Amino acid sequence: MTHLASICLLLLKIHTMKSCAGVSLKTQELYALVFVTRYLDLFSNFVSMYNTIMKIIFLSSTFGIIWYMRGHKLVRQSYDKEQDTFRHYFLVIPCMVLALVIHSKFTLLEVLWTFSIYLEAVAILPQLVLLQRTRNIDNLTGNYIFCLGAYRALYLLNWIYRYFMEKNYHAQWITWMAGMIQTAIYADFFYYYFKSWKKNERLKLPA
Amino acid sequence: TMQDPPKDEL
Repeated sequence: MTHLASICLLLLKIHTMKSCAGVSLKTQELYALVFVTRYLDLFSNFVSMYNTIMKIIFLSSTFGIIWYMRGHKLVRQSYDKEQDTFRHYFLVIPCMVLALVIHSKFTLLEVLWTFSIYLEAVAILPQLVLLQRTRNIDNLTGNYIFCLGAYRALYLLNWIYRYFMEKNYHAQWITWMAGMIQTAIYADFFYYYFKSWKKNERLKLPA
Repeated sequence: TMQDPPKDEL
């Protein structure tokens, strides 16, 4: 739900302000790659209606955001292209290599799924770099990143809960480790987010 | 070998 909220906040910002200032297209494209490689089982592995609907929402909304940033006349003009310089392959290639080395089963679907877990852990980095370069971070962008980070942090609690409460719950070290790293990457952002919130000041990250 | 992880999460 926090993940869904983050997407709603981002779409709200882009749609109402007709601006994507401070939003990293690189991160959005990495997320698109994350969802495509993770949800390849969309039609073959039915978990629940909730699960299927959320997968479709995550996939379509991410491509919708990319379309807005690349294709919408007004939104496209507000994109900080010169500042959003992080290179995709710098994250994609190491994650691919790691997925080929550390996985639970050497099949195409499993390796791609593992790749998506690793890539998700670091997909926020271009956004954080852009944020550091952005002087005026608007509330919606700040809250968007907060929700995106909080969702994985909440997963950590959920994993602990499931580990102790569910009888047939399997340990999933790859997901746990990647989730911990993903949350740790946000630690700095969370710190400044709460600090600005407490002081009732506009969010800004030190250079 | 590691256990095949459950794919019930998003």
